Amino acid sequence: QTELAMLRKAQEFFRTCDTEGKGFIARRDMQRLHKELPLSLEELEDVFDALDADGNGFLSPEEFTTGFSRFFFSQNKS
Amino acid sequence: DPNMKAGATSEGVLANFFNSLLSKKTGSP
Repeated sequence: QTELAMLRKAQEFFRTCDTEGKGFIARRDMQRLHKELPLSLEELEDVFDALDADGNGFLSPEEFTTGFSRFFFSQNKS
Repeated sequence: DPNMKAGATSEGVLANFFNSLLSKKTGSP
């Protein structure tokens, strides 16, 4: 149940980043969030690098979900 | 090692990022 909620959130956030619906997130998509989120361009770069597990310069839904699940379950530790 | 350092800070950076997304909650369909 919790996992389902996590996956839903991950999908929602993926779409927030992938505004063009390409099916992946490029570095410039992440930098576009600079206008919407209280994060610096440098921080967004760090986020991208942290999520880009294979370092190919694109975030797949799987990479994004993996990163989000790490965050999600560390927050939900009770 | 810069990679080790990045690994240690990435958790905090990701937490910051996802928390921002969570609080943003556009609510658009």
